[in-house]
Amino acid sequence: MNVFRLTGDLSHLAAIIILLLKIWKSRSCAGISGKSQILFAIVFTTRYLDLLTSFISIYNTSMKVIYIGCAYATVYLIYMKFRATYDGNHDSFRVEFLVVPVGGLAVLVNHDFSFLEILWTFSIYLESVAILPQLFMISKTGEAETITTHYLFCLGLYRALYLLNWIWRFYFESFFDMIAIVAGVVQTVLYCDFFYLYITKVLKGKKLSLPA
Amino acid sequence: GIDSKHKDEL
Repeated sequence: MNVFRLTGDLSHLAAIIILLLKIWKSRSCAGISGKSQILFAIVFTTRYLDLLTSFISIYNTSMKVIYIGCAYATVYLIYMKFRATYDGNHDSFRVEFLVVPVGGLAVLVNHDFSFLEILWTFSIYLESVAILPQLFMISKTGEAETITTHYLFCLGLYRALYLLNWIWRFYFESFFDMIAIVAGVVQTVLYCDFFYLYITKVLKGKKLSLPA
Repeated sequence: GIDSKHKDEL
């Protein structure tokens, strides 16, 4: 464990909690892409099946359980409890255009052609594009609630911190995983436009609205 | 190793 990975995990946890609290407190999921949240639930489910097969640490296990629990709780709030506030018209990204190519790529490009490894690879590739429906929805509505931008900032920051973690681990532990790194770079690059708007607008107290 | 398999990351 290093400081980049720890702050990355905490940033990820913060994002998940911010979103859950936003929906729960405001009793509304306006502006939130349910499709992205379903993709994140799939990402955690396919990545953390090793909860059943191997134990790494209390931290590792508890974080995985928290991530999976919060992901499904968020999907439940969006599609069941507060479904009246779900903005399906603007959440129109065709996720099949993400899941199918990512599934094919996971079967073709992986470290080991085994069930758990292919699922893990699928999860890594899917996570890198899972935020697209959310970013697409913001571009369609033309704006985002400030709390939602804080959620997105923490979520984007987490994988950027993981990139620093991988540099650290390559240098100090001569460990690196090319699949995770390439997907992590793609994932972080997808946030660049948002990061620019967040830093130039939201941090100056303005509302995030598009076109910029 | 360079591409060690242990999955200790979240």
